[in-house]
Amino acid sequence: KEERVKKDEL
Amino acid sequence: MNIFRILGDLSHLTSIIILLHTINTNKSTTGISLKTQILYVIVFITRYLDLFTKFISVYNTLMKIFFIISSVYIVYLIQYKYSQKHMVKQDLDNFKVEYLLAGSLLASLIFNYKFTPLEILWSFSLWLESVAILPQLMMLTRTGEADMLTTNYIFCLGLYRAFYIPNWFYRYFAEGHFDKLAVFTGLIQTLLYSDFFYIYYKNVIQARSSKLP
Repeated sequence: KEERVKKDEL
Repeated sequence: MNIFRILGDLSHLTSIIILLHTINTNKSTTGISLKTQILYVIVFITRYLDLFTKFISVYNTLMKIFFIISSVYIVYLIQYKYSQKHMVKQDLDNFKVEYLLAGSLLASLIFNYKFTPLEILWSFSLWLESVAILPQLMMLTRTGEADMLTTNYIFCLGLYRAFYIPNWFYRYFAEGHFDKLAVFTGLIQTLLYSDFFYIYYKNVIQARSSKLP
């Protein structure tokens, strides 16, 4: 399972 | 959230508030590039599509909604309320944005975390944001003289990008968080701003001070 980048920046 | 990220977001917010406040006070949009502002609408809409797919925090959601609404509102002000149509200056805003859009699209098709519509649009928004200020900078370079509005506005935007860099360092060491696309496009964007400030400083500030008796 691939590692997803956490997109919590604006 | 770390202090750099908060300061970065606040600078971004400030830049938009300065723009809105000055437009509404002067009842004029002279000197503001419509093209850059339209590009920002595209940037925010394509990036924040995840408003519908995932919830991060109240802060995150409110900021995203604010950025989308304010960017659309600014375009409305330039286009309809305080229209620049009758002004000669409008043709100063003649940067070929088609190249920016095409280049960003191409880059997003090559560089993305997953080949899905949402991920491609998200990457597209990063690439486009990194160059969206160019029409505004070109316009400023052509007129030679920047008024306080555009200078303050661009300064705050530059500050926002600058704060994101220590934020990424912090997150990399503290959280192991590293978003290579956001960092790379963010660096391009910061370089554009620093180049602008260098030229602006040399041409405007130094020229102005050498004119003084």
